Amino acid sequence: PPQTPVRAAMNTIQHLMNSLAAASDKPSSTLISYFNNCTSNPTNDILERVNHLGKIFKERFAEAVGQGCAEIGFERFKVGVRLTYRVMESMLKSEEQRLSVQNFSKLLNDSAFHKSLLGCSIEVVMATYGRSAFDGISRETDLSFPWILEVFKIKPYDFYKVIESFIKAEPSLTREMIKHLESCEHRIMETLAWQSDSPIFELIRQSRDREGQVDQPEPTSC
Amino acid sequence: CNDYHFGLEEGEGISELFDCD
Repeated sequence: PPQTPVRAAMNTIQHLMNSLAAASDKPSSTLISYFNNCTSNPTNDILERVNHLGKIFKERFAEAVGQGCAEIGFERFKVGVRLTYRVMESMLKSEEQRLSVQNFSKLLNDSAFHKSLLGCSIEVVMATYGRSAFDGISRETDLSFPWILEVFKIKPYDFYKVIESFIKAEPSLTREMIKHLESCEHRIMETLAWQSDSPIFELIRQSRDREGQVDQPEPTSC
Repeated sequence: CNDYHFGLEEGEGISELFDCD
């Protein structure tokens, strides 16, 4: 039967919460053993980063929505943390199967990877809750993508890199959520990845250097 | 997710994307 917008929103939220019922906001024993297998153990950095970004998220959420909503923001952050650890474990298991390695030191010590994964999880949570609970919220306080990139200081190109693996690693994502993440991908590739401080320009330069210089410079009209 | 475009090729994964290969 057709649902009212409020019922549909509540069902979406319930689906997310049900799917995370067994997920912890701390690394599982499987994740801890991946951390311990690393050449450089990332456990402390990961836990401290979650703690630090949690404080930042709570402050920015409260700034955007109202100081009385700070705890609501922090609860959403904690849901995102649970999703992050679950996806991280799933990704590492897939990589272990694919590459036959168990030492993911470089990946797990890469703050861009961790922040992007956490950012993607928070984006899923924020998109799930949407804005229906905050009527009258102004355009300046829109918490939908790419707000989370600015809050966590994530480069759009790095965020882009986790999206497909995130979708593969999390089978509970609804079709609507996958479409939302896909729209984030498109926005990054069309616009956000081409901001002046993007790593994409250096990667293009390196790729061109590896392939050898072109003989003729491109005409300026190109 | 049957209409999501999976762009990663065979032999590509998160490790390669973050330059960890």
